[in-house]
Amino acid sequence: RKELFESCFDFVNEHIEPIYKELTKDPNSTTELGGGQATLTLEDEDEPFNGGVKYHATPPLKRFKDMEYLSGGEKTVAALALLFAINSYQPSPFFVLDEVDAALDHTNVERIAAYIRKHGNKDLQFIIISLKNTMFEKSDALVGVFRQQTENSSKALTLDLNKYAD
Amino acid sequence: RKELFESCFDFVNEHIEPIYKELTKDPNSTTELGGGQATLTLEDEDEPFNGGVKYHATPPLKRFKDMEYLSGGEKTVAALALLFAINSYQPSPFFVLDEVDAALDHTNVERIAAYIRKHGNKDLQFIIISLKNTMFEKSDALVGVFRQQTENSSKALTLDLNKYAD
Amino acid sequence: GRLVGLELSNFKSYKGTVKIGFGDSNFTSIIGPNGSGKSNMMDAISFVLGVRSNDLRSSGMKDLIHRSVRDSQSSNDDPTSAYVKAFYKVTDASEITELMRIVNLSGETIYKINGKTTSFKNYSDWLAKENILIKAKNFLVFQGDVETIASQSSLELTKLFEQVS
Amino acid sequence: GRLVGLELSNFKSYKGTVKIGFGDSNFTSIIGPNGSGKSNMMDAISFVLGVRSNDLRSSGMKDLIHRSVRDSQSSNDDPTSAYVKAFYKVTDASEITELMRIVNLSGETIYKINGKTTSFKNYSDWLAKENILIKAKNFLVFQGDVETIASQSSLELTKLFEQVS
Ligand SMILES: Nc1ncnc2c1ncn2[C@@H]1O[C@H](COP(=O)(O)OP(=O)(O)OP(=O)(O)O)[C@@H](O)[C@H]1O
Ligand SMILES: Nc1ncnc2c1ncn2[C@@H]1O[C@H](COP(=O)(O)OP(=O)(O)OP(=O)(O)O)[C@@H](O)[C@H]1O
Ligand SMILES: [Mg+2]
Ligand SMILES: [Mg+2]
Repeated sequence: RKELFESCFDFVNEHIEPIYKELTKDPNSTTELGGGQATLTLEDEDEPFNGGVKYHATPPLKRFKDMEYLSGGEKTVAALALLFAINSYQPSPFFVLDEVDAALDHTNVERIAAYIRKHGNKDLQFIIISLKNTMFEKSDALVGVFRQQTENSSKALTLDLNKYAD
Repeated sequence: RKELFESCFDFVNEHIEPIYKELTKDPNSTTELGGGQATLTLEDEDEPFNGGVKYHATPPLKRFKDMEYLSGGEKTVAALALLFAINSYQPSPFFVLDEVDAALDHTNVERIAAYIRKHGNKDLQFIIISLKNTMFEKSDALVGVFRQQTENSSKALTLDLNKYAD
Repeated sequence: GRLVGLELSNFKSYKGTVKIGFGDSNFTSIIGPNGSGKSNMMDAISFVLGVRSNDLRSSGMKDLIHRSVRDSQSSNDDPTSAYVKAFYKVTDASEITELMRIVNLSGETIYKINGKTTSFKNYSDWLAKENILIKAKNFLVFQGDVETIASQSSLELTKLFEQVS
Repeated sequence: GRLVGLELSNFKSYKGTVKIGFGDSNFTSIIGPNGSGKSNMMDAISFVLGVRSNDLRSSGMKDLIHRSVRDSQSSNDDPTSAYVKAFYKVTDASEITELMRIVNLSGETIYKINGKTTSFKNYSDWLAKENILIKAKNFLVFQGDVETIASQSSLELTKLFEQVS
């Protein structure tokens, strides 16, 4: 049980920083250095079950390590990096994310959408609920939900975006 | 003390429905009937301090009374109606609202911005933090906040929008 | 594996039967105005995977069945049961597996795999083989919850690591 | 009355002195990228009105003072105090009232009205005359809190009514 936990922890800890960097790097910047820092630490190295797992993320160009100093948008990006890193250990076949972009500015929505477009594949589907066109215009398909008032019911239509030229 | 409470309750209860209707009415519809319903009820009519105050809001064309059935966006609109109604009893000179439009679709952002534009006056200022241009393009002035990296500091610039033609 | 499609029947705001196909899309967005039924669609996906009702914004299972009028008593012609089907294709398998969960007015739910009733344990074991971990829910983020992922306590994080490993 | 302007000095992410005028605007928007300092500006307004530090996303008052490096010890050239001034014009008054709140490294705060130090009680009584009710906070909505206004318990709502009446 302890081995399993440690191998999961080590795996996620290795992946958290590259993922966070990818989500925070300026897409146009060429420097390798782009992006923030993210690490996981064990409160009790010997008996991991007794202690907790601490997560630290520092946005690019900032210096604070404590999560409580992050802004709403900065916390959302750090949270998504953690979610993607944990899931990469035994990847589930799909994600369902409900308006996770609500606190994000235009630049961060673009980065998250670019990450999803890049990492979505036939074994990892992303199903994203969003109100922001910067997010959904980059998807392969849309499910349009609307309310049919006369029947007092929700309805859904599917639209394959790949059929339309960009 | 009881009189004060009851006069506050009665006042807010009278105002909650017109405010909610104004926030949910379709601006283009001419029918008087537009908008949803909203009411406040006392759990203990005789001794109001012992019981609670229950708030019910039903969006237009829906039939549910319980607040738990509302969607994220529907709850936000109901919350703003309650906030504006309570404040109208002894109006504070200003509101400061931080990204209250995060869960709202385009139509609802427009309605909230229109309400603010209509009700803001020299004795009631609205200071609104928002990421959505549908909200801030309707304001009289903008405070642009940015981070000056070299000094590791936030800075702010003010822009009077009334100087520019619409 | 892949989620190929869904079929909702009298589930929350969806009256009657509604079918949705995801096709070959690796990035599907669900869009629509406030209150149209987007989060209810996510609730349908969570429901068919075995998630409990308090994670579905409902106090009881029977609230998941479509109703036309509120205030506890439902009207006569309201449905008495609801179901969700998920069509799932296991990697390299030739057929599609049909996962189904049904709920009736008494709040009982029944699980079926390819039409055969099975226990919750069998059902969740089948899902776990596909790395769909219902207890960890490390692949679902409900509306409004994203920021709490980053600020959860270190003990909660340990628990999540334990469920995933 | 009206809030005419603000002056922040070494408050949170604002290093040095920053002045902001609201002019005649009845609807002012604060905009900027994630992490730029918008919510810190709202914290500055809340701080100068006497709101406690846990409502300002800080564990202690001294965390409100601008710091260049984190990890508990601040570097030598970091400021040792911070203040916020609010310029407020009472309806029909000819002059502008200057409200000020200062915090130092020990976490103590000092309140001043037009340059004269006063007690928290006097300060909040003055504000209450202008219907600025710090305990009720019925005019402030912090980031992420809006939906909870609609779903607060009925007893919380009674308490709010009591504070406002
Ligand atoms: N059992 C039910 N029967 C009928 N309608 C229901 C039932 N449960 C919920 N609803 C309706 O579903 C609607 C909410 O849908 P949902 O939460 O999916 O909206 P949404 O598209 O996610 O909106 P938002 O963008 O605001 O988050 C409510 O208006 C509610 O009345
Ligand atoms: N005492 C302090 N000294 C220096 N910087 C600070 C201090 N307290 C907070 N900060 C910084 O302020 C930033 C957060 O600012 P704020 O929360 O105002 O952002 P925001 O503009 O509201 O962003 P969002 O749109 O994401 O909500 C953080 O990056 C944090 O590092
Ligand atoms: Mg929703
Ligand atoms: Mg903010």
